[in-house]
Amino acid sequence: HRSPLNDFQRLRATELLAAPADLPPPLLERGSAEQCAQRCATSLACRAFHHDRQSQLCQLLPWTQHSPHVQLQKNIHYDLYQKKDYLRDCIVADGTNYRGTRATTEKGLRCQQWQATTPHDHRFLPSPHNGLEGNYCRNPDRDKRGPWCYTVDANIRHQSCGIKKCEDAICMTCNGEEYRGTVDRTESGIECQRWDLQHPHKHPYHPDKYPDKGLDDNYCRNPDSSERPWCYTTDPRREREYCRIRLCKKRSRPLNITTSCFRGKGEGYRGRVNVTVSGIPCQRWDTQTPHRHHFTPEKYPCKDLQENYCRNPDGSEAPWCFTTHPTIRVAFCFHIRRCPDELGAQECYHGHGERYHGHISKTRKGITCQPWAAQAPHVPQISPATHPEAHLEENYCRNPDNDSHGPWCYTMDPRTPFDYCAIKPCSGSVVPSILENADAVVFEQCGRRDERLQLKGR
Amino acid sequence: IVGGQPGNSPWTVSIRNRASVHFCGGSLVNEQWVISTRQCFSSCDANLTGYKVQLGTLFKDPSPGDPDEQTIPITRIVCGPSESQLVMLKLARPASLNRRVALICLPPERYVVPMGTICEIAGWGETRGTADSSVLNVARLPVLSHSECNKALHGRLKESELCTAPLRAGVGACEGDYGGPLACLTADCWVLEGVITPSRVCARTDQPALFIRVSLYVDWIHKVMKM
Repeated sequence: HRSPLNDFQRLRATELLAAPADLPPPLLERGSAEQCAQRCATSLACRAFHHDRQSQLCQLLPWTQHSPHVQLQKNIHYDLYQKKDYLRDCIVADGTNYRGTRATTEKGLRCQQWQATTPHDHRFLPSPHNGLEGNYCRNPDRDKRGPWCYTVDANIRHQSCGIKKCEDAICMTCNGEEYRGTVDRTESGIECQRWDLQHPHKHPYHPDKYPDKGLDDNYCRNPDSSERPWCYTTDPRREREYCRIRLCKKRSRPLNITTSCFRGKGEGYRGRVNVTVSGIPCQRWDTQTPHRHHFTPEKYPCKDLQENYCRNPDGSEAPWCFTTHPTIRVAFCFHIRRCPDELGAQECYHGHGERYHGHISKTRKGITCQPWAAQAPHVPQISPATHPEAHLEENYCRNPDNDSHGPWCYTMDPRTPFDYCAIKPCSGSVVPSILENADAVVFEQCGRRDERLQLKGR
Repeated sequence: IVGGQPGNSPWTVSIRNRASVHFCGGSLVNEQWVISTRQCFSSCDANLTGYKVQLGTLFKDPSPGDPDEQTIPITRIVCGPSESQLVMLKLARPASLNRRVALICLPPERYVVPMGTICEIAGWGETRGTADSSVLNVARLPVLSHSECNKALHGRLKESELCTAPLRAGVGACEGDYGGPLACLTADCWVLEGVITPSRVCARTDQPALFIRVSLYVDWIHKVMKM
């Protein structure tokens, strides 16, 4: 049930560009990613492959991003898979499979080329099978202390390279939700299932659907705010299991701590609201009635699960709590005010700002405005050509279409065509209130609800 | 919705997070655009991959075989002017309109709903035991004049807010309804006059309920859809 892809690290929309002219262009073969992985895994020369998802073609490669004269490049047609052993800078078990590029010992001595027999003669000569290459640290004799090398120092024959075990290389803080290390085994030693595969276990945590959870390859992660990082296993009889990862000695300082309002999803909210908006008191986090749960203060030390205050320990949409009402398990605390997230206004405008000619050129979110004459990242419907009289200079905020909400601009953010600027109405600036001349208006098109028209009873 | 009853509101949509849990409401104003409230979303450039809207069904969590149910991914969020508390959500593909799914009209710019107009809120939010919270509930509320409401709120009412009168029975929106519609039947047409936003307490019997006045932002809504 282990996928051959488990040996590979995937980089989406990426291509490996190699410069060496002496190597023949790699062949294109048909196959799924898993079939390509199988071929590459069984080929001694292969260290990576490109996979074109659309045409289902793969290209086996004898190099990786760490090879000389090779570089990564964006390419939406390819996904790049590289053998993990060549990329990892930590070791699994005794590091026999380590193929990284460390070439100095733990005391900083430079390693002797495996090909060379001076200053130290030896019998470990490179071959296609043993992975000995250049002067990189390796473990050809399964030494318990991990990869080592002969040194260029005539007085010191060989020395360990001191490469850490993966579970110790990157530690985790709190519950490991931010852990992005490369441990890919559970605490009982079972290999993890890839997050982008649905076998042997079907699961909801697609990497595309949770882009912020770092669900790379088959590394241990914590996408659901469990107590520790975990993974689905390649053992069909065991769906998921925790991983053993070292806890950092120093706890990371929580960001965005707020008390009177909440920012983003409110993970940093530390205020004292403890009643739901429908008036039901929240349940204390350190009790299991009326609702049993696993969010206990001692298991989630960084989440400040004090008393019965609204909190967001699992990355939900907003602070929430278990309620003291037996039939209502949880309730969001959306009634807590959101912290303002706009830049302070540096200038002001009169009316709707149609005569504003100042020099503010940032949106209220701090995004730089797109020059009015530019055609990218947004093709403008309003430009100096269409509105010659509107003073559309450079990328200054303006109001060429008399937008009732003030000066605006096209933005340099491809995802935000336009937005309003960090300018506010001048105090004393009089704009007629909509309540002064409310007159009757007739509507035609949408909004018709058939059964309503016959005024039938419900 | 507290104090409501099961009903039909074909422009009301359920907004679901990555775990497919309903957390807010919205209104379908165009085949590919839903209007909701800023309070429901973590930021104006939030990555909404995995977030969806569900429409075409009366059930909060319909069975897989529900014939009219549509689930459409959300691809973009656009925040409204600063005071508006509004957001526009672009859908990955247009919703298909049928007897269960309809658009709701937008009012003309700066239109003021006459006092006493009977409007309707709708949503799958908290019912506080007053109705079946597994289906869409609706409730009717009369519009309160701006002056009366401002008096009741000690002069703190903004022009961008619209009020409905409190009912003795305790009728109103609650947690899970936010972002949903206050729809008013005007000239034979259902019009989106208000958007539900969080209040300190649901369905108060002694204070007006506040909504975002949509007519003040209709120009922005059209501009976003046009841009």
